[in-house]
Amino acid sequence: CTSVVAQDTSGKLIHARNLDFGLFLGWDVKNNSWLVAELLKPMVVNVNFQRNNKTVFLSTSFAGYIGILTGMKPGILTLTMNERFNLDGGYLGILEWILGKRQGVWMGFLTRSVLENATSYEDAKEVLSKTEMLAPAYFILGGNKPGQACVITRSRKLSINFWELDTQKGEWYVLETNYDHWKPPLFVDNRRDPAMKCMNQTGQKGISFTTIYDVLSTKPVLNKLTTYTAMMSISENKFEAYLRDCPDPCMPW
Amino acid sequence: AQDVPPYTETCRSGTYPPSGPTFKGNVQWYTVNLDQPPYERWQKLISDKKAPLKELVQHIKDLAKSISPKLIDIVDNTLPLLIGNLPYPFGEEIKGVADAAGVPLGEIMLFNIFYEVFSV
Repeated sequence: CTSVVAQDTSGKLIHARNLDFGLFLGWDVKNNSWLVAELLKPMVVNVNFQRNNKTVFLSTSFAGYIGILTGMKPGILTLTMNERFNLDGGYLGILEWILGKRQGVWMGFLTRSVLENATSYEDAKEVLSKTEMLAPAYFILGGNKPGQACVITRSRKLSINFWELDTQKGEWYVLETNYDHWKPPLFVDNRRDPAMKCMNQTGQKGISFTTIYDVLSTKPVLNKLTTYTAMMSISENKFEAYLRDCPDPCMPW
Repeated sequence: AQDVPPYTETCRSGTYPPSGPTFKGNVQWYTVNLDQPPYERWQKLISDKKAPLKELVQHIKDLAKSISPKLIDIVDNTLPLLIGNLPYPFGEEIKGVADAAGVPLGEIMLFNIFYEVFSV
């Protein structure tokens, strides 16, 4: 996955992501594609969660999955989640949960609770940083005020790094793929540098839904695992998602 | 290793509004009414998406069977016993999804912990 929250020169935030999934779960030799990624595409849905006929939050999801990987609480926050691969991974959390140790929360349930209940960016940040989970993760969070954007790097038990936007230092966006941002990515899976190159080329003045979609459409940020691209803006109350394809030649991840 | 054309491109422009070969379609909107009982919330969405959901679950089952046929037995027989341990309203919602899709409960539970399972 690739998630980015960028702040334009007027202080408005745009939060966007590519959702990549299905690595090593079967390769379709005939169509040169990952089977699971292709099977997931017809299942992508936008969901408007309502209470009393009013929107509580919006999400792009897969039919049958009741948690949240991409969501926006209008007027309050935007949230995406990227997979963090770790040997102390979710399979251990699942095993512990099955065996009766149930302090850890399922990731999708945590994100959904945050979108349903959080009343502010700060509130969401606190919950996403401190709740024990079954699996490690990256949470990418955006708020409704300038400067409110961060990447929370999570182990199963706690937050191990917190990276917030700092426009004073010229950091006008935070961008996360599937590697700890303070370490180099795996050399055969470097989507971070190509994405940052395109973000820097666009510049803070030029950032918009149009240009951020361009960034997320550039290979290898767009790759064979990409199922959808979603873009969210609290200030303009916009939420858009599109199904994606990466015709050959295209990186498998 | 990845920085080799044509696998890496120069930054693209003019791709929005989405069209062309990298655009596969729009995403359909659904409403989930949180005032409804959790079991009923997903019925409409799942009745529309039953076929692709079943296809995905079948693929995962085939994959699991190729590793060990016992894996699916565990999913089908053990996971459902734990549904009562899920916090409200998630257990009821998952039951509703499984029944609407006509897919065994354990397999929908597995789909909902996909992320946790594959984060290694």
